[in-house]
Amino acid sequence: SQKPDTKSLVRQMHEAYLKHFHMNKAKARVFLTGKTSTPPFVIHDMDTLQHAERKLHTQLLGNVASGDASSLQEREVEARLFLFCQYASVETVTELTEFAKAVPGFAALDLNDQVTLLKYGVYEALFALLASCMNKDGLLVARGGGFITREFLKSLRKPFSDMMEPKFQFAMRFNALELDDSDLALFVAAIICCGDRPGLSDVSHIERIQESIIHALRLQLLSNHPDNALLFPKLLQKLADLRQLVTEHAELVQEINKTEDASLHPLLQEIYRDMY
Amino acid sequence: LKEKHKILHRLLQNSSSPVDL
Repeated sequence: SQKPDTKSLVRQMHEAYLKHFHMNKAKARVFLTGKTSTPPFVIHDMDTLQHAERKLHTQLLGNVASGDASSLQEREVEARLFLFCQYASVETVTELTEFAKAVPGFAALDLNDQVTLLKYGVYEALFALLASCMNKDGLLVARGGGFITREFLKSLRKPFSDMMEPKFQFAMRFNALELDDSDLALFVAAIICCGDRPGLSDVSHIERIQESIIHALRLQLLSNHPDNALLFPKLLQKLADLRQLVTEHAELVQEINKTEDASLHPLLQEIYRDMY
Repeated sequence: LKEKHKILHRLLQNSSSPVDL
């Protein structure tokens, strides 16, 4: 049975997750399974992308100044999609920061350690969350307003065509574990509160936070998935897979940054700089 | 580290700061 403090940690993390992330797995599944009165607009070629850009501009890019928006249309499709990805990433990093602050003990850490945990954790967490928005055929975007097909993303020119396919492959394996939002909340907290990130000063404090989250996650999985005793070790393996996925993603972004005319958002530059 | 991660630092200290693209 779960101790009361573990139960309260499970509940606290689930509540913080639902509060801070505008999209979650339950919501995404409603869109992906067609159980909504407003199905997402399917983006599968250049024409449908242009249509979506007009129809879903704010959801795809937020409040980009209108001047920037018109010059955006003159840029090639790959550069525009890269910008949408960046917008979604910046938004998720912002949400993850708020979620991290809700993890008991995180806000009391030295500020440099908080920065380090986010720098190394946000992309792993982002790709774990992204899986909720994916199925084998594509990716839900623009807060559920759009669905970009996997084939269209694969058809882009290199190196952009290499960007999403590894995330789909990870997502298909990860989604097979059938986690729900209450499981994912603890999994994301465990990703962020990781005691072996480079350059941490108060490792023992972070390890204590990590230990309580991992303990809660193990008990949560036993209670929420009683028929799948191997789920916990399988999920721990996913932490290693995510680290590999981020390393490869960071290399690809550095390559794009060097060889393409695609500027990188300052927040993402901070995260990638001297990462691995 | 804080100097090299000004936006992350700002997000950690101030929840209402927007990060525009």
